[in-house]
Amino acid sequence: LKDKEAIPMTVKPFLISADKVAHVQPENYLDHALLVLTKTGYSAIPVLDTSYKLQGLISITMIMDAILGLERIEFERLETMKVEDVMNRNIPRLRLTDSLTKAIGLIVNHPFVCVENDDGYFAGIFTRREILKQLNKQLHK
Amino acid sequence: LKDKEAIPMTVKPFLISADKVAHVQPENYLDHALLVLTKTGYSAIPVLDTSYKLQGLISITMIMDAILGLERIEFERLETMKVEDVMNRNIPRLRLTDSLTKAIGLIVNHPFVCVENDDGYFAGIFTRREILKQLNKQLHK
Ligand SMILES: Nc1ncnc2c1ncn2[C@@H]1O[C@@H]2COP(=O)(O)O[C@H]3[C@@H](O)[C@H](n4cnc5c(N)ncnc54)O[C@@H]3COP(=O)(O)O[C@H]2[C@H]1O
Ligand SMILES: Nc1ncnc2c1ncn2[C@@H]1O[C@@H]2COP(=O)(O)O[C@H]3[C@@H](O)[C@H](n4cnc5c(N)ncnc54)O[C@@H]3COP(=O)(O)O[C@H]2[C@H]1O
Repeated sequence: LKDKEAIPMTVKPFLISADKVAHVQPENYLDHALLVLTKTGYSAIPVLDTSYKLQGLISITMIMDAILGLERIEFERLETMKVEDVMNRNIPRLRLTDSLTKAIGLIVNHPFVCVENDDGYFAGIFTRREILKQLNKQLHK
Repeated sequence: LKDKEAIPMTVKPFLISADKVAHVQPENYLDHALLVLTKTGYSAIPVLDTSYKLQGLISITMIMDAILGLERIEFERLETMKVEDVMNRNIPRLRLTDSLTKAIGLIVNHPFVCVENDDGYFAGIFTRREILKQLNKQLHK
């Protein structure tokens, strides 16, 4: 990029901090997770345990997939299944000190990537919108 | 961008053509739309009428919002409400000949933007992933 020096080179300046990130816990039931997703309007959010450590990611699609039976949508499963039963535990993670280049490599295939601090606690998320805002700004210089 | 000349300057090279795009019709019931979204794994898809014209966009969140009653999730509404009752009709559109700069300006706030040809027919979609792949490629040169 022409203005490489002008773009901050780590993830940190683009971070959406933890306090602004909607999330659920592994022990929550699916009906609670569905409510949080629907009310916040997000299609997927992080799953954090009680010690604020990242456990995975849950999306509305994962929930729907879990309750889609062969004959009908089995809505009662929303009250019997938990987030930890359907969440995706295999997710990429970034550190606050990681390079922007590494982050962009991940964001190509993930709408957002969770960021952890050096102690392994959830620090926030890196999103496609934040990097695209920067790209858009560069194009309009 | 340093390699501005190397990046194609219209939307066309980044287009995901119509034949590859999952969609539903305005007259479909919500249960059909929910099935298409869940099975394809997409969180939102275009709504096209029978003459292949773009009518709007529907997402799983819009469907959930529509069936979330005050006391419980009113799942029976999936069989009585139609896509046209809940879809978002107010969506940005691009033409095949539009500049990449214009497209990036829109993609900052929209995960995908529908593209129409000169006759006003749906031609395909422009997605964040396609532009991010290009950005990633440029960074690794
Ligand atoms: N309440 C809202 N206000 C303004 N714009 C909204 C919005 N909800 C959605 N959008 C727009 O839609 C995009 C896709 O949202 P989605 O929920 O599918 O996908 C989101 C969601 O899964 C997650 N995410 C973003 N912000 C979050 C937050 N505060 N808490 C939890 N998850 C978040 O990161 C993904 C990518 O987000 P990104 O910002 O790049 O892209 C967002 C943003 O451009
Ligand atoms: N089946 C799949 N195979 C590979 N990767 C997948 C995938 N489903 C989702 N993804 C990944 O997740 C991102 C967000 O998907 P989402 O369905 O929320 O949001 C999607 C969806 O709403 C729509 N979309 C993308 N491709 C579509 C298609 N072929 N038909 C209909 N809608 C599509 O455009 C949005 C942005 O797509 P984008 O590719 O930038 O970004 C995609 C892609 O990186």
